Amino acid sequence: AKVDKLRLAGFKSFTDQTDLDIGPGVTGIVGPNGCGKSNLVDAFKWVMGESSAKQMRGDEMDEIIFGGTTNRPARNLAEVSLVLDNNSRSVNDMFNDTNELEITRRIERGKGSVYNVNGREVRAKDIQLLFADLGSGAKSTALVSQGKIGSLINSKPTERRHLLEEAA
Amino acid sequence: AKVDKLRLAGFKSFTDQTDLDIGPGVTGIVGPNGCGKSNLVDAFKWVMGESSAKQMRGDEMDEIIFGGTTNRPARNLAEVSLVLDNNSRSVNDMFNDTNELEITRRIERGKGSVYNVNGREVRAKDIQLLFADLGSGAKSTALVSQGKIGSLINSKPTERRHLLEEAA
Amino acid sequence: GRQRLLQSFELVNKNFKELFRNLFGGGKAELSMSGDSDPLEAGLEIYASPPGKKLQNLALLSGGEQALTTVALLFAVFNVNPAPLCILDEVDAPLDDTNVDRFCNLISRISQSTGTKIIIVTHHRMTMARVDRLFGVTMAEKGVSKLVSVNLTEAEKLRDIA
Amino acid sequence: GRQRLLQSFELVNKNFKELFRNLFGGGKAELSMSGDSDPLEAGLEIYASPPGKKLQNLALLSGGEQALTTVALLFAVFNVNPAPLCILDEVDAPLDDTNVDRFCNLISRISQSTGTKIIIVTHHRMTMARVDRLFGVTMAEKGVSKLVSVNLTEAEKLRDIA
Ligand SMILES: Nc1ncnc2c1ncn2[C@@H]1O[C@H](COP(=O)(O)OP(=O)(O)OP(=O)(O)O)[C@@H](O)[C@H]1O
Ligand SMILES: Nc1ncnc2c1ncn2[C@@H]1O[C@H](COP(=O)(O)OP(=O)(O)OP(=O)(O)O)[C@@H](O)[C@H]1O
Ligand SMILES: [Mg+2]
Ligand SMILES: [Mg+2]
Repeated sequence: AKVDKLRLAGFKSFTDQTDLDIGPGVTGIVGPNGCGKSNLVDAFKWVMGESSAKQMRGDEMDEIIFGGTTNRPARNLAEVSLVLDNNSRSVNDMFNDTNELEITRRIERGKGSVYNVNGREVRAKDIQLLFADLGSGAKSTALVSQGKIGSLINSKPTERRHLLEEAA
Repeated sequence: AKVDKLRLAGFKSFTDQTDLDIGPGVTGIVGPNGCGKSNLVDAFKWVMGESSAKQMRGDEMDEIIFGGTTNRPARNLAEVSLVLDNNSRSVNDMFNDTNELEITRRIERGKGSVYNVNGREVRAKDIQLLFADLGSGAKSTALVSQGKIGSLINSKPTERRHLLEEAA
Repeated sequence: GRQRLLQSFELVNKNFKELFRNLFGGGKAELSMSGDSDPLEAGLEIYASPPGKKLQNLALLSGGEQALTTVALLFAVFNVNPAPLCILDEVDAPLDDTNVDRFCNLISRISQSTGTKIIIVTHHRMTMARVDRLFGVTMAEKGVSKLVSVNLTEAEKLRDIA
Repeated sequence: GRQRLLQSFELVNKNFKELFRNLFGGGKAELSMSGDSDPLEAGLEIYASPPGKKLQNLALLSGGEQALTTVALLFAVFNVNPAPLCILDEVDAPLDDTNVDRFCNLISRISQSTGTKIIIVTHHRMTMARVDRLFGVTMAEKGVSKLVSVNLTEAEKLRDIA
């Protein structure tokens, strides 16, 4: 399976709908400090099933919803979608019947989040499993958040054992 | 008091005697990864009385002595000196009788380290006090080692209280 | 559990040795399970020696050497079961130009050999010049992020406006 | 003990608010003692809002914004009792060019107003161009460091050789 597109609206500083087409090879993301680059990385982690608000750099999960600026009101809804090309039919059985998978996570302030795949509601666990089977997902070593290298360098040897468990 | 010069020999990767003249204003230090820039910063901390091997990025204090390379043998002695201009006579009473202070710390493998000021042997505590009175020293906020900003950002609020204690 | 962990250790260690030599242009590195004799409780120690230096623990290397060694370890794990997408957020920050160059060589080789799409957030001019396409994130309206596709010259400018 | 700590808090907080506005070209920031009512047990919380953004805890800011805010705090403490020497080891690594420029403005102003000598280790081209003098550290002989005085052009080259 390939990851083709990320779409987000109302997520952190991306209040207006934003589409990121992900072409083959290496895509660079640049911009000044505080403009929203790491927020994009958070959007990938979130739609792949991240359940910890702390991993989203906040205290509550609602804090990922656009909180407003001096000119714009806060929103009450955030939504992130990830479009997968499944022509190779290489995902797990539950979702392997179509060529394209659109995975969406939506959160409403105070009401928690809901996951959909091609319009059908599914559980968080199903999404987490879908990505884990692909060697991906919010906890994967293939997703290196800002500062993660530094914290791995400073971690105790027993804390690094999880790297081997992931490869097992 | 002003800090005019750092001299080191046998200290970490600076096996040959090296002198750094410190002019007024801002001095930049550049060079590729692993060439020895942070070792210079460690030399300042060490001569100011750093007593923890871990703060010197090692397990034992002897590890600051040049350990040898594929072409050069290890050494058994390391020495760092700091030359202070005390024309303003602004250090504490114990050392305030001369215009220039040369503070030297020497370590011999397996034998611990010895401090000298203008050739006279003194205790580690005397040196630590000398620099603390100047608002300086190995533990001062004015000495920001590589990675310290990151660990301050990730520290708990109670761990940051020492910043206020230092300013008190 | 124990058997799988030991097998994974052998595999990751083999990848790590090779990736390290590749990233540093020589030298050697190795992993070892420390402490407890039971692998399920043991720790993972990292030893490395950049070219011409003695083998030592990760903690004794410089900031840039530690970062590059950790990147080699992460890709050693990644190569065991390559994911379709890899995201790297400013991992090149502590690297000098020579090591940025080696790092870029590694990620384009990995992307070509496994077909993995790699997204890299960076401030380094050299890394920007080496990617296949560039997106800029701006906050022209304070607090509101917009994504725009940019070329290298535009990206250079973006580095400079806040 | 308690009285001195509270006095130091007031002083550092005042410096911090001013330095933050100066470094970010606007916005506001403040410190607060949290948790325990006894200041000797309390924690130090840091709140900041870059220009146009809402006031929030340090943890919610971006990597570069957190680094710049922490620099403002360190100098807020430093200004209470300026030391003759200040050493900064790659504190500009996470900053973009605009913030590197503001950071350089701050350190040259501090050095001029207090007479403090500042030593800064950096990989940033802009910072190299702004200092009063430059030294390069090389390892022409592997594992052996040498210090040489360099000009800007030589320093640029040094960035590129390993
Ligand atoms: N829910 C939210 N609503 C609005 N803005 C938010 C929200 N959550 C975070 N932000 C803003 O997003 C900004 C951080 O963005 P981000 O961490 O992506 O920056 P960055 O581009 O990665 O910067 P750097 O180069 O410094 O790492 C912060 O300034 C924060 O105020
Ligand atoms: N006692 C010692 N004898 C010889 N070499 C040593 C000793 N202690 C440390 N080193 C070497 O010094 C090097 C680290 O140097 P340092 O940390 O100063 O690099 P740096 O210039 O700060 O690099 P970076 O830009 O990556 O931070 C290591 O590679 C290490 O092998
Ligand atoms: Mg970021
Ligand atoms: Mg260093």
